[in-house]
Amino acid sequence: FQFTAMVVGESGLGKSTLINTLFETKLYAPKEYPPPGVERGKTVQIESISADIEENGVRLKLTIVDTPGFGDYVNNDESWKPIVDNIEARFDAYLEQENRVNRKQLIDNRIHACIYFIQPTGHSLKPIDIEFLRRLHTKVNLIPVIAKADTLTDEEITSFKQRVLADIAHHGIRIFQPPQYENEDEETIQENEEILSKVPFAVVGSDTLVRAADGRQVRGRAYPWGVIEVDNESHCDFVKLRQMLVRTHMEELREHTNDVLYEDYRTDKLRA
Amino acid sequence: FQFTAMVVGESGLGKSTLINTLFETKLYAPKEYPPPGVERGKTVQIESISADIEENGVRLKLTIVDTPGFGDYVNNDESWKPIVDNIEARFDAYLEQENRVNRKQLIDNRIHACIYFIQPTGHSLKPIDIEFLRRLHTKVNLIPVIAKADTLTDEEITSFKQRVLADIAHHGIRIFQPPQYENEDEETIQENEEILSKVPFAVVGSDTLVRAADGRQVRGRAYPWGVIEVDNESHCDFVKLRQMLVRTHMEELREHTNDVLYEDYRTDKLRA
Ligand SMILES: Nc1nc2c(ncn2[C@@H]2O[C@H](COP(=O)(O)OP(=O)(O)O)[C@@H](O)[C@H]2O)c(=O)[nH]1
Ligand SMILES: Nc1nc2c(ncn2[C@@H]2O[C@H](COP(=O)(O)OP(=O)(O)O)[C@@H](O)[C@H]2O)c(=O)[nH]1
Repeated sequence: FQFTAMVVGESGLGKSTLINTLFETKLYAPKEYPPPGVERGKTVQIESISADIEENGVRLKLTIVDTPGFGDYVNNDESWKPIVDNIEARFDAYLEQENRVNRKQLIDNRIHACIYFIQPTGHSLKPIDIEFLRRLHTKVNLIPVIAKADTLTDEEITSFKQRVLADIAHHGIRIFQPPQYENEDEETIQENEEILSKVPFAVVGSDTLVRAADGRQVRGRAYPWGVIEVDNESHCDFVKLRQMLVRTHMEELREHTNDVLYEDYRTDKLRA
Repeated sequence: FQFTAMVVGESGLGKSTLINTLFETKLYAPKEYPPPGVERGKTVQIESISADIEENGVRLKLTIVDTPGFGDYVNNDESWKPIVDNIEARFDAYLEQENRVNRKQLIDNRIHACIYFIQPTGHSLKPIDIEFLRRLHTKVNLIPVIAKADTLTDEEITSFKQRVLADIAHHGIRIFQPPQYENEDEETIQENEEILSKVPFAVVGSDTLVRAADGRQVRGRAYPWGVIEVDNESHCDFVKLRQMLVRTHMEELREHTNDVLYEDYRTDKLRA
């Protein structure tokens, strides 16, 4: 089946690296740098890259929609607009398919999740974060993450998360919550609570192997003062993000897109 | 005597912390966070804070000029303008004093150095960096630093510095170079070359003490995977920045401001 995730955040927040880390595939090649002075773009671009991957024995067509240019310019007014347009164009494409006589071949290209990268300033959300999240939260499942979380100490992460969540609550922004079911077993309820308690996930990505202090080869980043391990839950929340996005809640993300976000869009559109 | 340094960079790049670290004084108190939704400023502010400090047995009136708001908005067009205006206003104030009958009480409030904080994206300079540096390099001694350099591994720092210097060269931006004198001894020449080879300095700041791996109390940041020490030259270039700015080249920074930058400004102004 298909899963389409959009990735949004300023250049240099480790987005490509995190996607490679999440799906254990070099979907994004190491960046090549053009020489200085090469004319840069002036608007947000929408680019798509797909791969067939296998998760939990299930074959999956994964598409990542990238949004280079977001937040990168001196003037980022309306940087959210090409992104909203793209999400809505995909809703329109689905609506158009739904209205056909023969609907056996429905292709679901809608955005099922938007991973939004928050710069690890240590303070609180930036104006551009708030504007984007406010504009997008009714159109797509938002999964905000704190990028490059190895920039922050444990205490800084805790207080930063509190302030980010306070900003989110204050602006009435809805972020994706894994649904709680009545009949789930104790272990699943426990696991879901643990995942929820870490939102927004403080993530670190790495698509290279390094040697940890005890000699193991791990995915991580090697600094002169120590080695951070991506898959170590006492180092960052990467495992939780992967659990939520890829293992446990991929289905809910697609369902919520179809049953709620898309339906709201369709209703608004047909009423207009 | 007086020394006035301006500090420029987006919020959250560790500017206040670095100033406290450089001058070993809590010039900036820990940030207090207003509740979410408190109306934020819309333009770049210029704020000044002074302290009497002692360096190398010399008593010094240190003034730090802060520029909150720079690079923080969705639209940062002209964010450089209040900063250029402030630098020029100080030149004008000095010019006015120079023209008085009695010049015994000249107060030098001119900006002697501008420390510009580069976000550690790992890629290259951002459009806002290039615009600022291009606008300011003829008005003030520019000392660009790579902020929060503990975000980058040693290899990433090396390649990032190369790309940043390539951008700077490409745009004809002049950054402060400690002058080389003919008659200096071998040791000083060596020391200056080492300082120069590290530009732009990859800095880390900390105004708190933490326990290093070997038990020493050090200024640094404690992560679950290790402790970075600010004063450890294999961890970051903080010591080099401190040497250049505070120990060896404070006098050259003031002289270059007076003999070159101010004179150029005065000549342009009187010709106009
Ligand atoms: N400190 C830190 N650096 C990272 C992390 N992930 C990637 N990087 C580095 O940050 C730089 C930019 O990463 P990249 O994935 O290209 O960012 P993008 O521009 O958002 O796609 C590269 O030097 C990466 O090695 C992370 O989790 N922590
Ligand atoms: N990783 C890292 N974090 C830092 C560094 N210096 C300061 N910080 C943290 O970054 C956050 C913002 O620092 P602050 O000095 O207030 O930044 P400012 O907004 O530029 O003045 C705080 O949580 C600091 O503890 C540094 O060198 N490296």
